[in-house]
Amino acid sequence: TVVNRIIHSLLVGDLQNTTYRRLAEFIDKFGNRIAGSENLENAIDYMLNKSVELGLENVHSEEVYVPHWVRGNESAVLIQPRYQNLNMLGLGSSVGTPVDGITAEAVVVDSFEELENIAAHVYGKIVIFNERYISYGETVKYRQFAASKAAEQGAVATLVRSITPFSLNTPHTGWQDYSDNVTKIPTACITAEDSHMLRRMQDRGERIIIKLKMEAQTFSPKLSRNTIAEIKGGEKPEKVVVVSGHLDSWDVGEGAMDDGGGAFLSWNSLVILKYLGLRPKRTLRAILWTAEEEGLVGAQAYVKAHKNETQNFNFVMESDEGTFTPLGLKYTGIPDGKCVLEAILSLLKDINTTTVEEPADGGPDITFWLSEGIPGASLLNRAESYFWYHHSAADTMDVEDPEALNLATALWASVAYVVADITADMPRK
Amino acid sequence: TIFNNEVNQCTIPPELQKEIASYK
Repeated sequence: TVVNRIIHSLLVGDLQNTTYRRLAEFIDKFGNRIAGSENLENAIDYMLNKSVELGLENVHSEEVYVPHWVRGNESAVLIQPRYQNLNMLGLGSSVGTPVDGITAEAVVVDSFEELENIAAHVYGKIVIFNERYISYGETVKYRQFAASKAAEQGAVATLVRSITPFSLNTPHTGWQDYSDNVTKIPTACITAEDSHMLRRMQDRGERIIIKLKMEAQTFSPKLSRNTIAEIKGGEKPEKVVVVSGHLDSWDVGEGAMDDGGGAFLSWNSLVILKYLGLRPKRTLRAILWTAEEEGLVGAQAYVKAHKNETQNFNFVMESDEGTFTPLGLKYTGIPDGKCVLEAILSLLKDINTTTVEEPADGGPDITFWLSEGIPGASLLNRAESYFWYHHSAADTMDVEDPEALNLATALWASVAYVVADITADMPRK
Repeated sequence: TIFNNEVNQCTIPPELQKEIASYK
């Protein structure tokens, strides 16, 4: 009756709303938590202390150097054809502008191909990327590479339409990458609305002039930590089932959704299993990654440091694409493993979370392990609105719903426990 | 309860299916 007990305690029993309440306490205390900040380190200390207080085992952190990028003050102002403040957010790793800013004529393109076609007219200008949103995975290349592509043509800065399918005039930040051997030019995102407006202005033949000011700076890498807590396995403690999410966030909003919800879903799953006195045969390990937003920095360091342990990772789970109403799991692994998961999820019919889809694309930090053939899963949930809030000031505690978190925790904790407790290892190549 | 159409497509051994069902 293990699964029914977990479901009952979370939906109507004394563990009801604990994931939401613990997340809210954390978010209200720390707000957003960018890598390299003292606030993130304080948040990590808080989680270590809470883990000990709530009885988790082998609680510790593992150090890793992470990028330290600081936004500073920033603004973008449309000067011509009329005056308007443009809501903007500098992109992570961007250089700043000179102190007086950059005032330049702007040119709008809808794609990298259009940029190539007008390459002769780009020199000395601010390039605005007004790309159409297709999907996050397909469109995010404009955020990542806009600055490098435009710099190759002599542009002085880039402004990128935010990578979101829906906008209430919200800019959405995120990491960007400079290519080798190109001039590093300042780059920021603007809102979809402003991007569309600037395109219309250009199409009417109007001359666009923008003043961009950014104080962004990159400092030497700083020490941060992955946060680890366990329930030690009762019979095969060397074998490990990982549940995870990332504790860092962007420096806007509160990072309640990305990835406070995922981190607390994983961490509180262990807390509630411990509270219920459920100790599986294998070790259950919660890992709260650091510096995911800067390029999976904490995960890469962890995988490297635990290379010798890789064969003992039985199953790896991560939630980093929303904790809305859960539907099941997204899975990567061989077909037999999917069958095992389907059998486990059939235990959760009462809460309608029986679907298994492939692949496990909502778990960026576990991709290193998945690519080595270790089976894993991410949370399948009603995340249609996830990218409305993603990396924006709208990512606050209001995105999270106590009932959805109860259901998601019931699913997450049940799967983690059963996988860690059944006789057979999860099938793998 | 797990012997629905979805699970019947699978190749996992019946004893493992029974073991998983016991967690309900």
